[in-house]
Amino acid sequence: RQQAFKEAFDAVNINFQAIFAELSDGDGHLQLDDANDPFNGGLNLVAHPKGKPVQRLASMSGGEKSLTALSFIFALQRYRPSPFYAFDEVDMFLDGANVERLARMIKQQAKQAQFIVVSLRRPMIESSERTIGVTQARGAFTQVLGIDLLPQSASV
Amino acid sequence: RQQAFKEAFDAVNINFQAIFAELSDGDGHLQLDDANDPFNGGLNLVAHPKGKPVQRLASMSGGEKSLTALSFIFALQRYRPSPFYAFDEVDMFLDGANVERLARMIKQQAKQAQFIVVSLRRPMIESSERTIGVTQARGAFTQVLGIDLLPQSASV
Amino acid sequence: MYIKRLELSNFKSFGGTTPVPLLPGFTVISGPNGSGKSNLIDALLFCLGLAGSKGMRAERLPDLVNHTQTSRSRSTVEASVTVTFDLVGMGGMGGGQQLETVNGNGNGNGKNAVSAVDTTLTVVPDPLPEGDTASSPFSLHASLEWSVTRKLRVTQQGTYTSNYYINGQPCTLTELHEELNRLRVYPEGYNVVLQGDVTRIISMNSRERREIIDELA
Amino acid sequence: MYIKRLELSNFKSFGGTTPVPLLPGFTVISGPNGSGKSNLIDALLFCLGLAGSKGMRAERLPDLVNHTQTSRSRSTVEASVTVTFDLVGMGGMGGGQQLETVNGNGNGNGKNAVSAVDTTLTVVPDPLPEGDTASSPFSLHASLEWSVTRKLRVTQQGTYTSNYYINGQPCTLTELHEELNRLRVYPEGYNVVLQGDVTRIISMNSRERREIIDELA
Ligand SMILES: Nc1ncnc2c1ncn2[C@@H]1O[C@H](COP(=O)(O)OP(=O)(O)OP(=O)(O)O)[C@@H](O)[C@H]1O
Ligand SMILES: Nc1ncnc2c1ncn2[C@@H]1O[C@H](COP(=O)(O)OP(=O)(O)OP(=O)(O)O)[C@@H](O)[C@H]1O
Ligand SMILES: [Mg+2]
Ligand SMILES: [Mg+2]
Repeated sequence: RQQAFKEAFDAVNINFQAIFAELSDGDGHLQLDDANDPFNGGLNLVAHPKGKPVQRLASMSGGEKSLTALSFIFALQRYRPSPFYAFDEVDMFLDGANVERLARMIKQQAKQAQFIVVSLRRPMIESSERTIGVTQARGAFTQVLGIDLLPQSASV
Repeated sequence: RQQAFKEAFDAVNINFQAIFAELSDGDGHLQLDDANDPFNGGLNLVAHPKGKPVQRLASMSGGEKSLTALSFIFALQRYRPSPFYAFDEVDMFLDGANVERLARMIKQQAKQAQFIVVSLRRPMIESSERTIGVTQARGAFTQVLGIDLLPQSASV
Repeated sequence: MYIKRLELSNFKSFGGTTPVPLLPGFTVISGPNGSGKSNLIDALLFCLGLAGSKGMRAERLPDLVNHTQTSRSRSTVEASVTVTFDLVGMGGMGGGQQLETVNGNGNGNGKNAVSAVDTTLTVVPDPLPEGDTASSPFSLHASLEWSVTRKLRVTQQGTYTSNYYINGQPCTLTELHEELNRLRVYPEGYNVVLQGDVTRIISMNSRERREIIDELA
Repeated sequence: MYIKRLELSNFKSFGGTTPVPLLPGFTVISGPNGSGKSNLIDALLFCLGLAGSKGMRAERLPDLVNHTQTSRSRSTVEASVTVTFDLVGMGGMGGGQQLETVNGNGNGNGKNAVSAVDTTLTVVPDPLPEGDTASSPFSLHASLEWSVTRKLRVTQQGTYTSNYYINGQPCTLTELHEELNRLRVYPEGYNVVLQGDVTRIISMNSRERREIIDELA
């Protein structure tokens, strides 16, 4: 069991370092409380945004925390790739530049798998291949609009 | 004690109804679990977005919940007005139209009190009277930029 | 492989039957607060059995049926979601030997459905070069599709039944998960990130975070 | 009345002394993730004594001193924040009788500062009609300002002291809160909404929400 954990941990850690560097231009890694006996402790996300001292999740800003947590989620996904991904407003804490960086990464990954991303942010909508509009008029059912099956420019 | 609570509750409830109607075009009210003995139970935020059935906080969408919670915070503030208010990214769950509605309300209130609002959303930045930019170059201290003390157009 | 279509009937804020065609690559879903975006993601979780009612923001399963439907009707009401996958390109799934393992399973509980599924799933050929389609014995499967349906029926008294179907044939949740695993869709795989999951990961303690890796290992 | 200026020295990500002039009305603070926006709000909470270290996202108070400062220096390091209010228009504060009540308090603990504060605070006249300023005995107070400063000193060993000042004169947190109450700034008044407070209210149980009204009552 420890063996299987170690193998998963090492792989996810390598993914995390690569993804965090791509999303935030800094260095990050996963740290076990007790490396010799992992089941005895927990796991910390340690990040070192460019030019800042190394810090734990707790002392980062809202946006830095969410970029670190996102990197961890993506690192888990890379360990067990799937044919499709669905994300629901994962970009809400990010500033414009970070939304763009995240959108670029998704666009890149979308060559190998399907990505369905719910977002209210303009840079994300603009980088997608197509947008599905959803609306609900007063008291009516949800309507799915503008299923624009052709590659499109931003409609927002 | 019950008397003081009842008076505060009634006033905040009236505020909540007015503010929720302004922010979301629907009807909302505060509901005590036990109206006869308030200290025996809790308080629920009940909202009835236009055209939808009445619902409790738990079954609303992310944006609807945050609009309801914001209305409650503003209702508390109106009961004890203060000369200044500071908000840190309270608009992150809202879609573009709701950010505009919130910004309009703040602009209106800013005639009577000072509002300092941290935001990453364009409709909020565009409605403000001025924007203070904050940045931190690699490894350096936080710099406060563009303190544009004249009324300005959006710089983003 | 990708999700080609979602079809929602009386599911949450969707009334009637709403088809949602999808394409491979990068699609964004956008729209006002409360319009039903997260409900679409919930529909996916519901159909593929990837979350319980709490994970779909409902107290109980019957709350998932469109309210207008439950309040108007005197008899049993029904909500259903169908997810259709396009399997083109799945040839690499290992061809014939898949048929062996599942059949062993399938016969065990006597459900025809599973082997029916298998025929579609396991012998999907790599897309043939243009013009050669006539010679392939499976060209009949032009659609190379695989669909999952889940139906929820709620009686007036509030009791309910929920059934899964693969390509129209009834199956159990366990059988469905086995097939999904084969398609590399894992319930704990984190390929569906819900609204608020990012905040949840941030506020977890370090032990809970470590347990995520335990599950994957 | 409004906040006219913030001045941060070695506070969190702010090094040296950083002045931040502010105007009445609607000001937005914007900038990249991690650049120091929330730290500005924390500076306000720190100076006015409206939150403990946890409310400012620091394990202990000494963590608020700029890291570069703490790692470089061999001796005691200091962080400080000054908030300057512009009181013009506060005339309605009730004038003379305020002076009575506070003096009763002020003498009790012998701090000169409080009465000094009071002189500025309580006898601020309504802005006089133009041209009449010469006759007002208080026109000397041309600035009509009121400032609060908090200094945090941390020794090499990690022990620390934290002091409050009103208009440069030392005072206790209780005295500061009394003055702030007079200005209608209440610690539990919800006039400062931190990043995550909206989510906190949403995930509270109904009893906790009711307790918020108890506090206000
Ligand atoms: N004592 C300190 N010394 C130096 N830097 C610090 C100190 N305390 C916090 N910081 C830094 O301040 C940064 C966080 O700033 P802050 O939370 O204000 O960001 P923000 O602008 O609000 O970002 P976001 O948009 O993501 O919320 C962190 O990167 C943290 O490392
Ligand atoms: N069974 C149901 N019948 C009808 N409407 C329902 C049902 N269940 C949920 N809803 C409605 O669906 C709406 C929520 O939709 P959803 O959570 O998908 O919004 P959203 O588009 O994700 O919004 P946001 O941008 O705020 O996250 C709520 O207003 C709720 O009332
Ligand atoms: Mg949503
Ligand atoms: Mg912040």
